[in-house]
Amino acid sequence: PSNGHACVGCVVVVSVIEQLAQVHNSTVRASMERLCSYLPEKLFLKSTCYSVVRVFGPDIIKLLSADMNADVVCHTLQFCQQDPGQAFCHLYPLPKETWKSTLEKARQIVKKSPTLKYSRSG
Amino acid sequence: SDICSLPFLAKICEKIKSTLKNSVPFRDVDSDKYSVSPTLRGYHWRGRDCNDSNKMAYPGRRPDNWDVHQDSNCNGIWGVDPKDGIPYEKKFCEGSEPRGIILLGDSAGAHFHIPPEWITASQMSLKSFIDLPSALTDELNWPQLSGATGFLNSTSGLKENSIYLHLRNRNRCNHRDYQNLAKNGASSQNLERIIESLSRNPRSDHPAIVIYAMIGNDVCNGKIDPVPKMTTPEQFYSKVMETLKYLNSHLPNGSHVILYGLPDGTFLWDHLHNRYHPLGQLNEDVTYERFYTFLGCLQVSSCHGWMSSNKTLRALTSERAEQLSNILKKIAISKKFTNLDLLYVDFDLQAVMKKWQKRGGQPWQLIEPVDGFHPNEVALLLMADGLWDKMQLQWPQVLGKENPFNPQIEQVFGDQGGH
Repeated sequence: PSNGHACVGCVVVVSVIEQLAQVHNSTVRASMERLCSYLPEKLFLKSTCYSVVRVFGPDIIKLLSADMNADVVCHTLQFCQQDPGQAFCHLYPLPKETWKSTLEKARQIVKKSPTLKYSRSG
Repeated sequence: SDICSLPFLAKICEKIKSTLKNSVPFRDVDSDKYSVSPTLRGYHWRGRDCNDSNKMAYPGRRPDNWDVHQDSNCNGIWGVDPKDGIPYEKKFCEGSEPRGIILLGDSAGAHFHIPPEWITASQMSLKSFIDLPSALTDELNWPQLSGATGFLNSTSGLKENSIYLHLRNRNRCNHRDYQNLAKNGASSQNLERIIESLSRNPRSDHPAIVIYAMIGNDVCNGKIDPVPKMTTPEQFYSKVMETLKYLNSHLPNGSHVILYGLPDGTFLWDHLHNRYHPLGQLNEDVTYERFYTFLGCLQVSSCHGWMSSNKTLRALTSERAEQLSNILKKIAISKKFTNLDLLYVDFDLQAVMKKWQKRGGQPWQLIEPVDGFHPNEVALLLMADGLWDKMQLQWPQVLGKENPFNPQIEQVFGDQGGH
């Protein structure tokens, strides 16, 4: 599938954000800020992190707050895609209701998001 | 999105791309393939240059006029003993048979490692990502801690040494004479470009011990059906012979090539599949089986053949690995070269596991936790120690002599300029 690595990267990062919020009992926003604050400034790592949070943060907050998991978030933000004829790739156990309806609901949540107007840039 | 399209970054991007493609140091003023900076193929990968404005001063060369006036081979030994006017390099190193270590390998040999604290929320802190810039500019490899050329103290507290440190302890004249030419994704089939980054002059340099350790990518790929893309024994034989001919024409006489066989990677599934991956430890929801399935589904698995729930596929992968190992065995026994001799050694994960279990360790503790595939630092050092023991016992001629002047070298030159 195209962009398998982007999908793995997204699921790992969103998982870490979700688990930081869980471990510190904080909001998703605070968890993203915390993660960026841990990164060194070298190689623009910290500033790149804050830029990514600015672009994708609002959608990630909405989706995680609606109890969507990292698989759903990354498919909704199109870092993961199920190519035609390909299996659906997911790291976590599937949600109780069907994957299709979960994804549809998630897409409704971010429907008005300016982010998804951009092509899914790396 | 492509930061390299910015005009003022185009040149530096070009240089970095060239460094990554050709596996040569990014910063190398005298273009002798040795550097004074650590990452981007610098001294984490090859002995540190002691004079980056003189291309005739580099690790591993025979001394220029016994290094009376300068340290031409970067082993920290130079000058003249005032007591008798004899150059130190002549007094301490002449006849001691110095030699270097060169690794031709893949991500295992480069010591690919993603620290688990980078993805474990419960352990994460300001300190977690301190090494991230250095690791990124070394392509997520840590050759400075690898089994073949590592020169830093082990982070896992093991007392075992890398092959390079063993060689240095045996003869301090070998100081800084190491080259880690391993590369992520390297296999017998794509070695041409990497091997050109090897730095050795048959006339002016000391002999070398070359370790050929392509231990996975000839049978590992991310395809849903990985078998068709595996290297065939015929392809393997052809490329290995091509590599050996290249080495024979580029290495000083008296060099040695150690051909490492491929491992039986069923070890991974057997000891990891039902354990939790770092991402799954908080909520006990992601096992390595699930992690492998996810990577396999996306076709980005490091080795779908072994990282698979399909027992038949795992066995097929090991079968091909064994076929390729047998090719290496046959080559080592039957092929002769003018400047080098060939030795074969098994990549014996079981032996490493037994050694580790004797110390109370568990097999799963020998594998990188984040990628669930690469041998970790413990495994690499135990493997190196096993190879060193084997060479000492069976092939002492490979190692050169123990230098009786080591204590004097240490007394006069201390750490010889370090690494």
